[in-house]
Amino acid sequence: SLGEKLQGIFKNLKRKGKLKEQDVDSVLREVRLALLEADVNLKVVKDFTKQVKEKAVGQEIWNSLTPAQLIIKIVKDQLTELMGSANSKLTFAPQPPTILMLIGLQGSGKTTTVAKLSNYLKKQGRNPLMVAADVYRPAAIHQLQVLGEQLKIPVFSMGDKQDPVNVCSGAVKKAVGLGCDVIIIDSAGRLHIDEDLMEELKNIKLKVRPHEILLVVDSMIGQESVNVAKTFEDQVGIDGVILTKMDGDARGGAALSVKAVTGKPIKFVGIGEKTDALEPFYPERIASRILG
Amino acid sequence: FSMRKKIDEELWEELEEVLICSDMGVHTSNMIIEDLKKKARELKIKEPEQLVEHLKERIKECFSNRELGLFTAENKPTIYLMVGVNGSGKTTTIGKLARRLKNSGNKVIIAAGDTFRAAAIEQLDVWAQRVGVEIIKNKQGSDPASVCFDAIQASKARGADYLIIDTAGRLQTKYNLMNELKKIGKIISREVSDAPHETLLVLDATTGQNSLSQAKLFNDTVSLTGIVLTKLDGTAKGGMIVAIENELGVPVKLVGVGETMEDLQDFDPQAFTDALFS
Ligand SMILES: Nc1nc2c(ncn2[C@@H]2O[C@H](COP(=O)(O)OP(=O)(O)OP(=O)(O)O)[C@@H](O)[C@H]2O)c(=O)[nH]1
Ligand SMILES: Nc1nc2c(ncn2[C@@H]2O[C@H](COP(=O)(O)OP(=O)(O)OP(=O)(O)O)[C@@H](O)[C@H]2O)c(=O)[nH]1
Ligand SMILES: [Mg+2]
Ligand SMILES: [Mg+2]
Repeated sequence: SLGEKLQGIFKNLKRKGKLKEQDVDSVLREVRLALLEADVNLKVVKDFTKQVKEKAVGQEIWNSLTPAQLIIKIVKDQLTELMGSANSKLTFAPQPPTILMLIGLQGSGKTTTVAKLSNYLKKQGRNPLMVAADVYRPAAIHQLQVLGEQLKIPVFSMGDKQDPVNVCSGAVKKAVGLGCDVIIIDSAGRLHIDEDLMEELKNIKLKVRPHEILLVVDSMIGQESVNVAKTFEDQVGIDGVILTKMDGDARGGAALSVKAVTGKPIKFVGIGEKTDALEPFYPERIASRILG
Repeated sequence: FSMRKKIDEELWEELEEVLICSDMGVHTSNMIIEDLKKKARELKIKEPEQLVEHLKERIKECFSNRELGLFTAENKPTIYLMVGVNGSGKTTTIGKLARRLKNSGNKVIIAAGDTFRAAAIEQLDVWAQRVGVEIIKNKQGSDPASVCFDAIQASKARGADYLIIDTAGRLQTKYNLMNELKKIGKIISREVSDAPHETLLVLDATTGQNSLSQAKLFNDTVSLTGIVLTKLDGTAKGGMIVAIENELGVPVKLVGVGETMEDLQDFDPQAFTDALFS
């Protein structure tokens, strides 16, 4: 673990006597290695280790009796601070219905998360309507309908021949009629570099004005997390992030990368395939996981 | 790199960072750069462009000595088993592969071995209709091993040249799900000796370092014969396959480059290596 590696380094360094700047650099190399192995984006790692160095120098680690522990504490505190405070609050409209939209790359877990989020909101006493706006993927609408039946939550669909923009605006009308106070839109997976599909998201946003757009990110994503998140944020605008498949052993460095580059909070974490497998985001837990 | 005038520490760092950013991982990137430094000393390389060419050669070396192409059994049916974590692209890849095999004149059957996820059977069924191949399926929630058994009997009875089996996505750390997969593999090899003739790990190119853990644990469970690297039409480079090939010897055989049935290509080491630097 990073802790053990740092202990080893400091043991050797202390034998040499007083610590110098290049000693701090060898320590920071270990921090950098741990973060890269955890899939934190390289540029984010560089900025992060720079901040850690400033804090370490400022706190004069060489005068500390337990420099390894001090560095770990600085790293962990810095990580936790960067990930933001635990904030799983969703924006609710003063006048219902509140409109939430989930977007993201192919296979990231959107459809399943729409069901989980709807289930979560229903348990909170709300009346959700799920919207099948993925008209491309084979049986995507059916997938959401099966989940809706399992949860006894209504699903709005106009079939797969309609433009998703029309599906979403149709859903808003239907929600009012059904007395649903929150709409959760499932969108088709898309590449951040697909101009037509990114345009489609902008058109949906213009038409129905979602109160909350959530980017669904697979926690095992590698270095491209920054490019992906930044592109979705710049082109469409996101209000928060949901990190999925955290029940696996991916270290989840994407959490730090995505937060660093978009500034937007991670609101929820997917921890399984079942519709109750959704948790609020706890920054310190993710920080420990990233550090290994 | 053609902007650089000389080979210095900065250039070495820059080259290593290109590899790290491609998801090759620090350990493998480091190893390749160290090999390149040795070579640069031996050959007294002075030009940055020459260095990049040698780097590409070194990377391509990782892909030599490999079984290219999918294995075809002497006696039909040839059986392919598709495995991998959730959302990696297994079901879609089966549609593409069935189309490719059918186009070369083969009778193909596909088996809906994902009996768990909502609408998984329906999704594969749509592909079967689109491609024009037969699908063997059971009810949602039935035992996947029994679907495989039925599919093998049907393939033998109907003289299918190829049987491609879909499985449910599963995270490699889920012990009971990996055991289920082991059982599926055993049923297949019990019914047809030497089968499955290919066990392909479907791996999303956007995956980071977790891909090595995926490859290791799936390989321990069902002995992988190859990898399909999907979503290479995105911006991810898929560099972690270098580490997988190096450490586990599991070769990438196919790549997915889109969502239609035509978007399947043979793995091309030259194209892959060039793309790392584009
Ligand atoms: N283990 C685990 N699996 C998950 C989680 N979230 C989603 N999945 C699984 O991941 C796979 C993909 O989920 P989907 O909901 O279909 O993903 P999607 O983003 O809607 O996919 P596209 O619509 O094709 O872009 C399915 O097998 C889900 O069961 C999670 O938190 N943990
Ligand atoms: N852009 C792109 N998308 C792909 C590719 N392969 C698959 N997809 C998409 O990825 C998503 C997931 O594909 P699936 O075939 O459902 O993946 P899966 O592994 O069967 O998923 P589970 O059964 O839920 O584990 C779908 O939206 C596919 O269209 C590819 O090569 N490129
Ligand atoms: Mg979906
Ligand atoms: Mg599937």
